[in-house]
Amino acid sequence: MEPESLESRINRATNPLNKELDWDSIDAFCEQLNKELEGPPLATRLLAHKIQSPQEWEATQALTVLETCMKNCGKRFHDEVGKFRFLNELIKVVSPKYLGTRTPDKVKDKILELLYSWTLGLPQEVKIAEAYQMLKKQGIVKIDPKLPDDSPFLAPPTRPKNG
Amino acid sequence: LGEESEERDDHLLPM
Repeated sequence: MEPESLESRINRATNPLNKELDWDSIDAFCEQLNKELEGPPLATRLLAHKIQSPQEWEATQALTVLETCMKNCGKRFHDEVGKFRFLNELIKVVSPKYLGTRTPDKVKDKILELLYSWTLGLPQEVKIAEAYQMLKKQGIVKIDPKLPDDSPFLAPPTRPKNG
Repeated sequence: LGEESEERDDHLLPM
């Protein structure tokens, strides 16, 4: 079988025509970015683009991919997400000065929830905490989001059982 | 050196 590019994998994992989350494609994207030398920087660029989609379902799927990769991929990916270069792309989506006024609330809430969970789960990524504090100072985060009951960072997202 | 200059170029979005 031909190896697929990260780009074609993210397109499949976030396809707006998907009826439900396509876990096989999400996992395949995470696995592949770990294998490639330039996987993490390329993956974060692709994810940022999808997260900024005006289509709520496409953005939601991209956020699930991001969340899953943060849980399953290693430090190389964490370090890439922990750069302002990527964090700024998330900030743009929630900030009314950028795309925030036309972003669905569900997408904004999910981004703030993810950022907050990473400040707890990855305290060594100091830029994530700095970005989150800035959003608080700007009044974009009013109170810390309530995280799901399972562990805020380490537990994988709930996924349906196959079959 | 590359990493250092990347670090210098990595700024939080102006708000």
